[in-house]
Amino acid sequence: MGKIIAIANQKGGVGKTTTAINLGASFGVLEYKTLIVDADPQANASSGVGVDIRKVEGNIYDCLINEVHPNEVIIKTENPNLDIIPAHIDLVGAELELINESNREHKLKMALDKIKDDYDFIIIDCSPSLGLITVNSLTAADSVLVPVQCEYFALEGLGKLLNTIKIVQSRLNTELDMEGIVLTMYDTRLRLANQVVDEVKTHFLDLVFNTIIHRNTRLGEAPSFGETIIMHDATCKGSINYLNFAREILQKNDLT
Amino acid sequence: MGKIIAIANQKGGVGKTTTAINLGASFGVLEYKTLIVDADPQANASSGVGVDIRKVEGNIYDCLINEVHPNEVIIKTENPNLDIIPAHIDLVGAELELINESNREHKLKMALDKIKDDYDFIIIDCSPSLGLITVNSLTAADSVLVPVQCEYFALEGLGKLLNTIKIVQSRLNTELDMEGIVLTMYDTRLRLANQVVDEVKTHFLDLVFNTIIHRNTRLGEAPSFGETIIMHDATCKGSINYLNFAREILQKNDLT
Ligand SMILES: Nc1ncnc2c1ncn2[C@@H]1O[C@H](COP(=O)(O)OP(=O)(O)OP(=O)(O)O)[C@@H](O)[C@H]1O
Ligand SMILES: Nc1ncnc2c1ncn2[C@@H]1O[C@H](COP(=O)(O)OP(=O)(O)OP(=O)(O)O)[C@@H](O)[C@H]1O
Ligand SMILES: [Mg+2]
Ligand SMILES: [Mg+2]
Repeated sequence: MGKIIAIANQKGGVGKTTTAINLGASFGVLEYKTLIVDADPQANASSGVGVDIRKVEGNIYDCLINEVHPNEVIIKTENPNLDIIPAHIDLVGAELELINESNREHKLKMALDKIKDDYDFIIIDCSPSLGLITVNSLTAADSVLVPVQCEYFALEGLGKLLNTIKIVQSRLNTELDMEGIVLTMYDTRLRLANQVVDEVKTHFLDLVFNTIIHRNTRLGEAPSFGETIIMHDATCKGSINYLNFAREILQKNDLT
Repeated sequence: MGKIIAIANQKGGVGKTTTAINLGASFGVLEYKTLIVDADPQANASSGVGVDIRKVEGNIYDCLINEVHPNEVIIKTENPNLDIIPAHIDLVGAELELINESNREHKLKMALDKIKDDYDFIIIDCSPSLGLITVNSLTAADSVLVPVQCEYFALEGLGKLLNTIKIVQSRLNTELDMEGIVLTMYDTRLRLANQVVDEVKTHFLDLVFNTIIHRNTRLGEAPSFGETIIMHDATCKGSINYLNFAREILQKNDLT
């Protein structure tokens, strides 16, 4: 029975996609069958694993709007244990198209329920907004993982995001847990980064993962080759951080 | 007659808010009366200039939904030539509230037309999405400024954004010009950053400003003190870059 983890934060550029791709790749390397669902019209997770979205026939939009079975749109990546459902720019319009539908918040859940048992983990990459597609992702998910960049503005929005998660928990998905908060783009030399780490750990205590993802240029380069960090450079700090992070999640879920 | 510039890019974390705050501050220092309009429910531009959004009485939501006159919600900052209309978390709901209104895309334009002559520049900070509030900003604007982070994913989304701008130009705002593309968070040591700069300059030619904003830790620190970069450290690279950028825009608009 696969676990669905939504990666969400309405603050932009905090490492949601980088975490979706490389946590997925790390689970794959550790022999856990993993699916990435790209729920962001920017389709960064799709291109980051080497999918050319101009060439694919089906995508997440078809599952949400036309109730196409996910197996029709799942694409294999170079990692045998990592598949992806790609995004599409049409997702921008999907929010308006779903507005007057009954069950509009449950469309993604209804789609993913069909394949949930085929994977150990399903990771949903959300766009930087709290619109209907992100609400769909939080409704479909068993837990939500929140990346927080070690910067001031990223800290500011955290309280609001946790409020939104509470609203979804009370109205749409009572089973939704907090997987936790992962600190990203940590530069040990910066005073501000250290202040943010201290502040997040003080406020959110054991919600915060021990693994911190350091700033590492390889993580920025890998997607330009359409590769996960493990394929791009398995020995760099980015790969080590994400593998450690995957192991920490597995331990937390009593899976190792 | 003030010029309204919308700062937009649906890619998150590319420097929209940092540019809105510090371009605004630079225009202020150069004696041009400037207003920042914070059109992002995260309200980063508001807190970045020292506004405590829990304490303000009025904000942009009131102008959009209740047609309150902007003068009722404008707040002065420490820079005598820089004012701000703060954002509010209620903006998240504004998109749904406006959906069935006639003129739903023109609400911000109608509000800003009331005060356009009181300023030389009005700068709108948009959220990382292409929803109704951003469309309102593009409809109200005379031109659109697109910050592009020197990273791979930021490059990928540029084509889509320029398509969206063309749609707004043809359907909602025929007067909308491209102010240009400004490269941000440039780290001279990174090969990828240099590749992105070359690629953007090759594809977009004279749309790209000569001034490049370098990565500079002071720019990340300043908002944690509620200060613009010029107040925080007038001699750092961030201040120099944004002052040069302001001068380049003034020259381009035959204002110096
Ligand atoms: N640990 C890291 N070290 C260096 N660069 C990173 C790291 N994590 C992410 N990046 C880079 O920072 C940028 C922002 O990351 P990413 O796109 O994953 O964030 P996001 O939250 O998905 O953004 P959006 O809000 O637009 O969806 C990307 O260019 C990415 O390559
Ligand atoms: N030139 C720079 N050098 C160093 N840090 C920067 C620079 N520009 C922006 N930053 C930092 O990078 C982060 C992202 O920038 P910013 O918040 O301005 O982007 P944005 O596009 O407004 O994000 P969002 O999409 O969430 O609105 C912030 O923490 C900011 O302080
Ligand atoms: Mg992303
Ligand atoms: Mg912003």
